[in-house]
Amino acid sequence: IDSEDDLLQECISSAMPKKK
Amino acid sequence: PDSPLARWTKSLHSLLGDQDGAHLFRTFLEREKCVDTLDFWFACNGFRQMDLQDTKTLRVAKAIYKRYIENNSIVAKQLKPATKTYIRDSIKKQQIDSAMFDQAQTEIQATMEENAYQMFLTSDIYLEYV
Repeated sequence: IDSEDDLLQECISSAMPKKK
Repeated sequence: PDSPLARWTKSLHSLLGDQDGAHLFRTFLEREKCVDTLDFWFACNGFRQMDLQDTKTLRVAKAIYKRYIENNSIVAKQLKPATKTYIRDSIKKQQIDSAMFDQAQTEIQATMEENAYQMFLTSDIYLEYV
C-alpha cells in the first residue's frame, strides 16, 4: 500500500502541466 | 504576441498551465515560504480527476485534509472557517465528492492572484528569466 505522502504526491503530479 | 511569457502575464491560470511557468512560480513561492498554496491548488485539480469508486480517492482526500487544512498551515490560514468545516465534515462522514475542494481552491486561487502572482510578475526571478 502506498503511503499517504506518496498518494498526495501522485495526485499533485497528475495535475501538473506536462512537457509540450 | 503569443509567447509563453505573454501568456504568463495574462492570468494566473495561463501561468499554471505552462510547465516552465508553473516551475518558475513554484521556485518563487519556495523562496517566499508559501509553496504549499500552489501544491494545494494542484492537489485540488488532481483530486477532481480521480475516480470516486476507487478506494484510493478517500485516502487522497484525507491526505489533502491532513497536510493542508487540519493543521495551521499557510493554506488553512487563508481559508474561511466554514470552508474548512465543510471539508472536515465531508471527510468525517466519508462523503467524498469530486467538487469537495472546489470552494477551498477558489479561495486559495483568489489570494494567489491578489498577492503571490502580482509579486511574482515583478520579482527578480521572473525578470531574470525574461
